[in-house]
Amino acid sequence: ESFERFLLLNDISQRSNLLTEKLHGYILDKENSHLKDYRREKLKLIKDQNRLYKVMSTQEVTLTNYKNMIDSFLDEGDATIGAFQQDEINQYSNHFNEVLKINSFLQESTLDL
Amino acid sequence: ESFERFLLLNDISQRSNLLTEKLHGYILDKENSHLKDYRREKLKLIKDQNRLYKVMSTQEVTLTNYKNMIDSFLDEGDATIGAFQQDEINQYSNHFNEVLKINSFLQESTLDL
Amino acid sequence: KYQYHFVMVPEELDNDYWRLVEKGARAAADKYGVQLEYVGPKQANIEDHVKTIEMSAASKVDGIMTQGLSDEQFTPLINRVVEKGIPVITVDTDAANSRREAYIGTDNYYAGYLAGKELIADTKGKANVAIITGTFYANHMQQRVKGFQDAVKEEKGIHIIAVEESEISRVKAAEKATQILKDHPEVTAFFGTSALDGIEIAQMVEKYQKQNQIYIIGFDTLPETIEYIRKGTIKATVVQEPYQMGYGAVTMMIDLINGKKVTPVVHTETRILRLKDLP
Amino acid sequence: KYQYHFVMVPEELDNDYWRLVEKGARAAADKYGVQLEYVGPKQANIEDHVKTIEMSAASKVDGIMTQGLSDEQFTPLINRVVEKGIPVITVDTDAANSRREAYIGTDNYYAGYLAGKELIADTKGKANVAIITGTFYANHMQQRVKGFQDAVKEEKGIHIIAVEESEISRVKAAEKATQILKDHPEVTAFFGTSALDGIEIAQMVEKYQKQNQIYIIGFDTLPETIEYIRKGTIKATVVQEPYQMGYGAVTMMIDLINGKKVTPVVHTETRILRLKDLP
Ligand SMILES: O[C@@H]1[C@@H](O)[C@H](O)OC[C@H]1O
Ligand SMILES: O[C@@H]1[C@@H](O)[C@H](O)OC[C@H]1O
Repeated sequence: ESFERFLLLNDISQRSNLLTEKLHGYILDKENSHLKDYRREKLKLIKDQNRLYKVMSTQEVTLTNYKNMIDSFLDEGDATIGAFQQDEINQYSNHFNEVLKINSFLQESTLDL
Repeated sequence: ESFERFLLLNDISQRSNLLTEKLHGYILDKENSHLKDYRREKLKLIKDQNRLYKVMSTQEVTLTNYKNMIDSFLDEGDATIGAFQQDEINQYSNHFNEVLKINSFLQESTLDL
Repeated sequence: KYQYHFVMVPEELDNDYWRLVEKGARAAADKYGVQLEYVGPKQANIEDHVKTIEMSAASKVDGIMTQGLSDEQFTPLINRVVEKGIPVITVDTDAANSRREAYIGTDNYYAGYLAGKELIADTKGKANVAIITGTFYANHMQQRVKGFQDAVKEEKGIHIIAVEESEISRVKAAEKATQILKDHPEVTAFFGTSALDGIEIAQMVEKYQKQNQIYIIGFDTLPETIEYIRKGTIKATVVQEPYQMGYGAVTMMIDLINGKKVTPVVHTETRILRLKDLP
Repeated sequence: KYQYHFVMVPEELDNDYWRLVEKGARAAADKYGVQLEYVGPKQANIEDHVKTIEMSAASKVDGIMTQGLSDEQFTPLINRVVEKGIPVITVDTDAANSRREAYIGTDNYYAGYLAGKELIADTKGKANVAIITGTFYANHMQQRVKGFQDAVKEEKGIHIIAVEESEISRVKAAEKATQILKDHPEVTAFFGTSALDGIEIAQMVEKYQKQNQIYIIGFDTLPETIEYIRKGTIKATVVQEPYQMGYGAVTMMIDLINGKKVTPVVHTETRILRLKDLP
């Protein structure tokens, strides 16, 4: 979800700052403790980088679902009209109920994107 | 950018509400003007749907760039250390400048994601 | 990038048992290029479960794997989904009268029956039994209880004193166990029919220091259950194969989509596990 | 999904001329499976331009297409990028001394020279000329002005009264044209060396109702320029082929990446267009 992405990006941003500091400290002081810190943080940044794809690809499938839901919404809308024009009251009522339902799903899905 | 995505999602959300109302109005009143409105809005929703991929796929290339930037950042960090340990002061100074530069790019790129 | 997009909808997302089902499903998904979503209620709730399936169908996914939790609601729901062209495979819990293409999971009636026979043997045919089940409406829970009842019904020394539901909730399972201990001091045995029930029963029985007086048989082999078996608080548990259910559901769905013939009912292994069976 | 990832960095993103270059580039990108980013300064700004190239290089793209705007800054920049293993092709504006692999665009000196010869002919060798150019630092603008100056230098009746820069800005071009009209009433002709200059010159000349007294020759064939030619306010313009530049840059980059030999300098067509050349 968006909040997980926000946190991950925030972690990466802070970690690259920290790495820069540690590196700077190392080349200024030539202290091995800075180099150790640098290397430790480097591993963490690599892990965060790997998580980027996982977190972000959740986003991609959510988008696909959302796009397909719009199709379903429009399909049910067309089916409502078709059934309505054929005076098939049970049919168009059912289809319109689907329209209402999928519309509510669309409203809700926006939150996940 | 994030704002464009927000606006598009907002448009889709409102449009599907409007479509639902128009459809409801049509099956309640059997007025063709509602059907016309429905069909007009339907076309707009389809356009918005098509834009989803454009807006969202900008997001994907931005992610790839961001991920590769982290690699570049770490490459320059390692090059800084390597040159530093070889006492190649000009080299590690140049590489560290690259570290600083790419770190600022990373900070900035977060805003695009 | 992915060939298929499947959705698995369990009754409860962050349930340790269902995480094993997911793990098996992901293993198959990764192997065969399936984009697998694992979505559902954070806590068992049938309305949310139904809605998640409906949203998945509206999202036009390639296949849905879910429990056939109740005939009343799930059979028409599954039928509607299949009518939209999306194949459904039931996992863990069958809705045998729906249009689901296949079921993979335990033979739940038989599993309950095995539990009943084990209790008879372990209690030498004399026990006042309280049963804590997941939910009263779920098909598989009904079948487990039924199987158990059928196994013990001819035993004159076995009396079923109470049957309560935990709603797939640790907290509720503990609460019901405690209530039974207070309201029915004559109870000498518990049967927990979902993965978490036996664990919470054991916890309460230990809390009131009755582990030497009360016999417990549980379900599944979560680490906590295994730990209680080592301690002796739980005497036996009914084994299921959630990982295989998940893995098999995905491979069966791939076969369905590719037009291959699929066995309609696949029972995963079930048996009783005791302390002596542990390494 | 895409085989290649290229970046095109123009000096100004939403410039109508550069949108044509982008259009050509996208056509080739779509045809050959190239993920094409079109990024750069929203308004002409050399620091932003340099930074965009550097960010693209840090992003490890497969190829960068950009203007070689100035030798001083772009030659070392291009060299650093190529040193990181990313090929660079210059488009529209060359940095011939850099390690760019190829250039595709107008022969800018020659284009300026054609404009000078056209002005001589159209004014019968008598004109006081003001030049509005994009920027003084850009290589192609320098070459266009140089070519023009070389074409007119032997004409005793042609005097270059002023040379101003518009900074690739409509507003600034209009401002400079107005200033010249006020400060130099003796000016009888304008030469605009970037796509927007001629348009803004024409607008200001019309605003002060001098279109029958002032000769204008512009650059490029944006719709507004064509419109002004139909009206007669602009007498001629220098044609370029931005779409082909974009298309060619992408195909050349693909060839480079695939190890094919690429012609280092490809001049697109340039010629003069007048009213009589329009349909
Ligand atoms: O359905 C599941 C059941 O099989 C298991 O025993 O307990 C947890 C339930 O969710
Ligand atoms: O470089 C471009 C130039 O070729 C064109 O003539 O005007 C616009 C400029 O950006």
